[in-house]
Amino acid sequence: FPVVPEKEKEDIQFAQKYLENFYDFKEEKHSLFRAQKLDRMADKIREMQSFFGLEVTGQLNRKTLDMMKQPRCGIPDIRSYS
Amino acid sequence: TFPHSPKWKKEDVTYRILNYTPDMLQADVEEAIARAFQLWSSVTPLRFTRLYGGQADIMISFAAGFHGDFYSFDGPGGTLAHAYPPSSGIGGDAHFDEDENWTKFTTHSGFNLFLVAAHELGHSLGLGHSNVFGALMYPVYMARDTRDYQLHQDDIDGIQALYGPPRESPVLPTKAFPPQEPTELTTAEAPTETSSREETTENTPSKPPSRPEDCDPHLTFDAITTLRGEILFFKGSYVWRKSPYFSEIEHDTISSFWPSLVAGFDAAYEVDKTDRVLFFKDNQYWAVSGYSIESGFPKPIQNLGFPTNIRKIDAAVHDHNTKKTYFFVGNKYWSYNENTKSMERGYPRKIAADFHGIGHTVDAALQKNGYFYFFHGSNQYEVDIKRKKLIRTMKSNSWFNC
Repeated sequence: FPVVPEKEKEDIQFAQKYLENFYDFKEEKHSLFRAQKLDRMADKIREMQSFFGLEVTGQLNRKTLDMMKQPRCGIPDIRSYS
Repeated sequence: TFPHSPKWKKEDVTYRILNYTPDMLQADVEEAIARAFQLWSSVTPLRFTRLYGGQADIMISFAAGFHGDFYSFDGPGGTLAHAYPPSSGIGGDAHFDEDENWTKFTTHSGFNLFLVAAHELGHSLGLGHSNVFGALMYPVYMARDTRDYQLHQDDIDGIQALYGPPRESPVLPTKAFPPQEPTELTTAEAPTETSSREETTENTPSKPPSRPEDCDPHLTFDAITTLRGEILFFKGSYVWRKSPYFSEIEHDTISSFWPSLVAGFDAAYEVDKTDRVLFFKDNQYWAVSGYSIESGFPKPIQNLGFPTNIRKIDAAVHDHNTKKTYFFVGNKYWSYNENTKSMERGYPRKIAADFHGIGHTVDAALQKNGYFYFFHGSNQYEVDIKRKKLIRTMKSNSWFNC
């Protein structure tokens, strides 16, 4: 069945936080173009999918979300701590 | 590694445990941390000294939520811990999220402190994350058996790229097998690729047949088994013993361990949960625990469920994960359920159907580091059963650091 809209919003916020923590995703607070932000987020999702050997789609699918929810180390996967 | 590959510019690194989690006994926390350091010191020249006061290179602490650096923890689950690459100040320090449930076991009701600490200390020494599934430096926590835990080759390659291999080889092992629950943990080198060093293999005709050279590229084995974290390779009356506690290969004979056992095993395997090793020769088998042979043996292999036309088996290996034992005979194999003590239905099956890349008979078989190793003549085949993939082919004696 399609995901309930509210749940989907939660998932996107969770994924954004994950990508900020571990894949150096930066949300430009003042960016006017939502589409641009989603493109950049899709790029980061592709980067994460590629790291974990998932199918690289740029989509926030179930497998990708499940991997994001696994307990893990707090060190970024592609960048050291500044 | 981290960008610019920061590393400690010395071999003697200090650490200090600043506080403890209430989830575990302090002694268990100290042991988990010490074993995690031992894992890294066994494959590098590094030596770790624990300090009880003042500033150490690696300061270890438990904290929840905001704890004074820019990376607050997030409550139960999610981020378990983090650590900083080598440098002064906060560099090298490792922080563990107190909102997690820490344990010395590998249950699913908590996180094994030894495993997480070993990963975080990898960062404290300069390693970044690995995307090799099964490597210690893989970012996602994986509960696994820590009793004879060994670093993945990827972890060893990474840390040795920073610090090189260990200096001196420790003193040769004593004869005694480790206690059933080994208290020390280090690693044995995982198998290397085909040995480059050519050994002269001819025995002069007048000399009686002696033990083949460790690095003889034509070396084959009769049987191979793990035993309490070690690996024993059998050929005729000879045993090669590879211990994770020492880098040297020990040379023994079967009679030096089990005087009353015959030489020339066909197969051997360990059921680690019951601390039992079974040896097979022709249509009989024996069970030992450490040095002692269980009473009432040998028994006929038909007791395990083999049909009477099977007069001997070629190889056997026990899968720690599924609790099944696979017996190999000719081009077929059986699956034996160690819990129900019975052969599974639907067997024998063709080996090639289920073990990808193994299209021939099997002389010996081994499970280590999560992979299966099938030996055929002077070659061995590393197979990932889960992903049904043949990973690589090596010489049978690649475990002997040739």
